[in-house]
Amino acid sequence: MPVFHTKTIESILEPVAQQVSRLVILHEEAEDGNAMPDLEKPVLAVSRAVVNLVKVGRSTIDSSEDPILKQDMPAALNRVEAAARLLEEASALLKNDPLSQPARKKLIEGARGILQGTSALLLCFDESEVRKIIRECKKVLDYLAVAEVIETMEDLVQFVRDLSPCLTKVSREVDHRSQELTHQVHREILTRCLDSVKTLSPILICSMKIFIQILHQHCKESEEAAENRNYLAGRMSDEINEIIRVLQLTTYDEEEWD
Amino acid sequence: NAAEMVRQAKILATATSTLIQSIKFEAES
Repeated sequence: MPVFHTKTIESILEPVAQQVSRLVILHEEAEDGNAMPDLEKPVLAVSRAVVNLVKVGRSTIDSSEDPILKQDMPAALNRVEAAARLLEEASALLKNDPLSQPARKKLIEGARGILQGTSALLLCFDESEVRKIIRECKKVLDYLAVAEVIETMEDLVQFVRDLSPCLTKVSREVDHRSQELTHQVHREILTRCLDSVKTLSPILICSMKIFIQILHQHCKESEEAAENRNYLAGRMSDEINEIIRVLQLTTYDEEEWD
Repeated sequence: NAAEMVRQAKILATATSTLIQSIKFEAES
């Protein structure tokens, strides 16, 4: 089971996560107290990187229109900044006493904090990107709900004009997202649902056309045609709703299920 | 913004890795 649910986040954090784990073990084994090296330079490099990341984070908050991102991201930034301060304090303590136990603890906490804070920051941003895709999916759901009231060819033409670009966008974004996921089952569900939507959409349009033609010929079968159209619109809506559900899942949700 | 955030996060991850490496190097030697 992968720990990080996107390949981008995994590629950034997985190596550090492994190193932090090893550092904790090493720290536990080295309680006899080996002298620590001068960490001023590497800690300074971390502090500079934190300043730059926080700058980008704050500009993201300022430019975003997502209220959840605006609410959640500052805490992640504070976490990273606090972790950098712990590392700076540890470095200062070690300058005076290379055997300092409080300095070792601050180092471990600082390294952990950088990992967790960066993870929270990237997750917060990632969730916001997912919400953008979900908004597009909901637009498709809104259009599908309109399918039931289309009774003329002119309206059908307009319906197709509205739905097509929206479906293309959803298709492109969900396809890209599925390739980003580390969780194979989630990836497969998204691909399957997307394939169904692509297969169903021309059939739905065809069923709507048949309904309109039958309706204008005043045939009794129009009720059956309407049922067929509604069934197809319903199937497509179900697939889109499943896409929305899976887009919101992370590997942590799976662990909760376990 | 997305690309820049990923870039800066990568730089921080690398800097943190370098820091941990230098701690481990000393402890392991």
